[in-house]
Amino acid sequence: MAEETVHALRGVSVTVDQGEFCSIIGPSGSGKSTLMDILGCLSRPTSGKYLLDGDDVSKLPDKRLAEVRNKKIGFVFQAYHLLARATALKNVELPLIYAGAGKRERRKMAEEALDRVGLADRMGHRSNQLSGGQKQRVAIARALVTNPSLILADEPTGNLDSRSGEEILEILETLYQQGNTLILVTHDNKVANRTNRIIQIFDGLVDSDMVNTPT
Amino acid sequence: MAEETVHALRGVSVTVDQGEFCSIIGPSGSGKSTLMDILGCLSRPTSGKYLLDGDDVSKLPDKRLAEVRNKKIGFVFQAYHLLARATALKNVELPLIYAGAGKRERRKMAEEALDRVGLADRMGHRSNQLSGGQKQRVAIARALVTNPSLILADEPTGNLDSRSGEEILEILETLYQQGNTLILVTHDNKVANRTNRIIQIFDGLVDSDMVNTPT
Ligand SMILES: Nc1ncnc2c1ncn2[C@@H]1O[C@H](COP(=O)(O)OP(=O)(O)OP(=O)(O)O)[C@@H](O)[C@H]1O
Ligand SMILES: Nc1ncnc2c1ncn2[C@@H]1O[C@H](COP(=O)(O)OP(=O)(O)OP(=O)(O)O)[C@@H](O)[C@H]1O
Ligand SMILES: [Mg+2]
Ligand SMILES: [Mg+2]
Repeated sequence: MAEETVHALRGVSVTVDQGEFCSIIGPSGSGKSTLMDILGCLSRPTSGKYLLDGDDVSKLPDKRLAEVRNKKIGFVFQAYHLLARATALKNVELPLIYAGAGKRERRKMAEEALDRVGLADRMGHRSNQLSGGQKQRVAIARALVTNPSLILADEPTGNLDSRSGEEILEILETLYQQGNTLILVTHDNKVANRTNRIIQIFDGLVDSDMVNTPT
Repeated sequence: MAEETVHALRGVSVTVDQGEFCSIIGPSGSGKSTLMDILGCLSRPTSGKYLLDGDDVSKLPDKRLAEVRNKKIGFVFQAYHLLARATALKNVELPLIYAGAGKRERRKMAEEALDRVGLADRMGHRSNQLSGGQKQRVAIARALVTNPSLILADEPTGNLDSRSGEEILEILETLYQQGNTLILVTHDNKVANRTNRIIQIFDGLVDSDMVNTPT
């Protein structure tokens, strides 16, 4: 087929202040993951700009950008992106290795993160020896292990039963209460209803952006 | 860590008759995908047996087993398992190529299957150029394209918004009304409530197995 340009985002302007707890909802294919990749400094917009804590991200040198991603941002990917043959523990240690944490400290922090998401008894399993929801929880633990101040979670409960999903939501609410900034993409209205602001995306545009009173 | 044996299923006895519409629910890690892999002839139980239409699957020669999988069973995997660099169309054509369908016929059937899941405008995209929910829908189209009589879907709506999820559920309900047998693993109680029988798995055992009156 001929080269076709997909306008995944067609003019999105959003400001999120420190300490906000937002959800992004919208139909499959509407541009949510594309937006999250830009917010997570994983993708550059083809036009427009992204200011993170006042810095124009496109003007930062690559090395500085990688530092920002590693220290400020925790990203839970919709497709997890774990190392299949590394253990759950190793996967969660990775961001700490990159941040230069010592061997003992990073092991301890990774174990605590896995324990917090209910995987204390699966730390030694390779990620390809885990169930779908267990992989999702390893991805969440990895995103939180460096105590980032901006948490971007793309559909963090999609493969979890309601009880495990509730446990994850409580972890995220605690992080919000501690002053961090959280943006969750979700298809689950129960999750969106627990956040303070719901941004609806439709066909690459912001369709609505409303305050929500968590129920 | 020492070699540890995980008993993913610890004694499950279930009979599903032709034409039933069942859902399997249960916590993350409880053994649902393991059970589905056995039902789909992708995995042999370490003890016990699996009779499919009266045949003991463990006694079938590999070639016959592959034929059964290709002609009788449509499987939607929890992790999709698409070929990343093949187009959506090619991915959906694969089971038809294996079944020996002619080039024109398989293209037509694959296009129809993709259209039915709302992806008519994404057929030429490679699967690594699709959103999470679009990949999920390609996996569903691929499972249904050979008109199998047994449909096994492991969390088919996990990455879909409620409207796309509803469209998929209507496709599945139609297949059930046409006399096919459907078994869906789901974490979504709204999906489970649309089936006629809900089997609950907990820690590798059947916890309950109840008739449901769809709402
Ligand atoms: N290859 C493997 N080696 C060892 N243990 C495994 C392997 N694959 C799965 N397991 C374990 O078997 C158990 C059941 O896994 P299964 O994938 O069937 O769970 P599930 O009910 O589908 O969970 P989910 O809802 O999270 O998808 C899990 O605790 C998992 O850690
Ligand atoms: N590499 C790519 N090349 C071309 N088009 C792409 C690519 N990646 C995504 N797209 C398209 O861009 C659009 C937006 O994709 P995106 O992943 O942001 O959607 P989404 O809102 O996250 O969807 P979902 O809810 O299904 O995860 C989709 O229609 C998709 O087909
Ligand atoms: Mg997405
Ligand atoms: Mg599973």
